[in-house]
Amino acid sequence: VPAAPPAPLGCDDSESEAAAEVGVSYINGHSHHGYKFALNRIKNIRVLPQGLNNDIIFLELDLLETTCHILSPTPLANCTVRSFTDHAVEGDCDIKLQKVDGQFFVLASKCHSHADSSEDIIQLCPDCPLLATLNNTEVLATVTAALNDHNSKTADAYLRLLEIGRARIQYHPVHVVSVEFAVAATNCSAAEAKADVEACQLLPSDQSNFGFCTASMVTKPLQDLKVDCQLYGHQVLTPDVPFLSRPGVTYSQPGQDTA
Amino acid sequence: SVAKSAVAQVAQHDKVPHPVGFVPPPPPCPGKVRHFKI
Repeated sequence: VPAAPPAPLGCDDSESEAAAEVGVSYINGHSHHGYKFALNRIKNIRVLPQGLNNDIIFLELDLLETTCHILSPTPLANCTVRSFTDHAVEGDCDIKLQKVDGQFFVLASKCHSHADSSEDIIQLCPDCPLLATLNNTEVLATVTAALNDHNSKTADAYLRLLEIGRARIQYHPVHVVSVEFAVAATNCSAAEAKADVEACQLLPSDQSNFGFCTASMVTKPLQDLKVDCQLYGHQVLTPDVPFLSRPGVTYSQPGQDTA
Repeated sequence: SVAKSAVAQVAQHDKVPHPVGFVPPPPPCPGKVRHFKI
């Protein structure tokens, strides 16, 4: 009597979790923008045996955005998943893997992400700030002001903008614009930049020093700007991670930094 | 006759209700939610 086919893999089986871990690591390792994503749920798994110790596996994963920027050296396990009231972002991924002699290899992946609906957030938290578009004029003005404020006060390297990661605007009870953006150290000190900012270039990849800034600007009733920038220290990036991740943000004030 | 009685037994068995307190195993997918569902 032919051996009964193995029971289909369950989504919470250890083997499914091992495959999902390889898939999530691959996605984060090949992402060029935004934030790292963590596994929230294995939606489905299909295994197509190809022969002895050789399977093709199709995974459907639900991921959630974490607070770690993609350039952060923080291990994913130490990255906090963005909370629901922080306006969470979900990722849906389909991943095709091959398992050969017990080892998983990603053959293809396709993901798309979407923020939670504003209605859901407002229903649970009426005054929570909501995600704003990254080219919103208030967002750009806050990033400009924050980076210039940091560069005007730092004794370290002059920082240039790499990309705006996210932005939120709160309207009540005060008007607050909160932004997060990735930066990179240049070959200038802040003092040299004052003399000739055009001469300040990003450091070559073998010396790159990336960082991350958070800032909030209260515009009403009084203007108040808070900025916090942290550099990660020298990192050797995989060659396919581009420095400038999306079309540059141009600053409003003439003569200011442009990226 | 052996085959008939075997089939009859199986048929009978299928009609046997699950024992009290029987909890069907959870469907294999989707899996558990680790953080929260959007």
